[in-house]
Amino acid sequence: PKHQPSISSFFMKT
Amino acid sequence: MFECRLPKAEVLKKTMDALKDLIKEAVWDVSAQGLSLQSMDSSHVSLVQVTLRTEGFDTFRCDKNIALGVNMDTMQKLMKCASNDDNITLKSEDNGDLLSLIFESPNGEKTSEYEMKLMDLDIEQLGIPDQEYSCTIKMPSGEFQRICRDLSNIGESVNITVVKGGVDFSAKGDIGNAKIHVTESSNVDNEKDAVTVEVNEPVNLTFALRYLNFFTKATPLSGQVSLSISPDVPLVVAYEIEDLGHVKYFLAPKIEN
Repeated sequence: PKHQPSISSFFMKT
Repeated sequence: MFECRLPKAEVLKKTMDALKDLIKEAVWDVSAQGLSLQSMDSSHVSLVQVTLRTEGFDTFRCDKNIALGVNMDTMQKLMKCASNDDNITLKSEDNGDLLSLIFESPNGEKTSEYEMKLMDLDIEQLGIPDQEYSCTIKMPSGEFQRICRDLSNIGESVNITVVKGGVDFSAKGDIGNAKIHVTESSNVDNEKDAVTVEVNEPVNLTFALRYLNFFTKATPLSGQVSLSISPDVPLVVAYEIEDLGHVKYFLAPKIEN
């Protein structure tokens, strides 16, 4: 099974 | 103060339609470069980024950078009060709490002015790096919309496999399986009908169809959509708005536990 990560885990917070 | 004018309200109406199911509130950042917006959906799985460049407006005045916090549903409702071929002016004072939307009919016989209350929003911003992607697919936006809709009948996720010359969209579910293969066009008279597949390295990733179906609300903005894909990074689904800018959606891939 696959899980859905958050988009914010891929980009730096500014 | 900020004041800008577009010759046709249609493009802004379509832009609002492309956003309002995905995000409830957002901030339009106004600068000398134009209008831009970035927001995650409420579950933080996807991100949308909109750019409307100054050059695409009839007139654009921005004395000072401002942030316009808006309820998307309200703004979309007010935009619906404009006819597609009305010209539209957006206006706000530097420290004001209202955004004026003025619609003028093409013959100048009717002018409607709406004022929308602005909101003080603190929305988290993410830095989106410029990057090269392993694969870029360009295809008719209506075709992509159809594929996402059709595969939703089978499963919750789509597996996208890109190889040289084509792309497979497949879904699995309790009722069965589906695979849609799209081949790169060999010869097209109309650029809008073309499918192009650029592959630096083949990729195979899985994405939630729920979000892709939200993204395809942008279909009326552009005849073509581009999908940029690399292993283990968000998919970019981009719609160019002719002479004005773009709407780009980023969707985190589903990954193995």
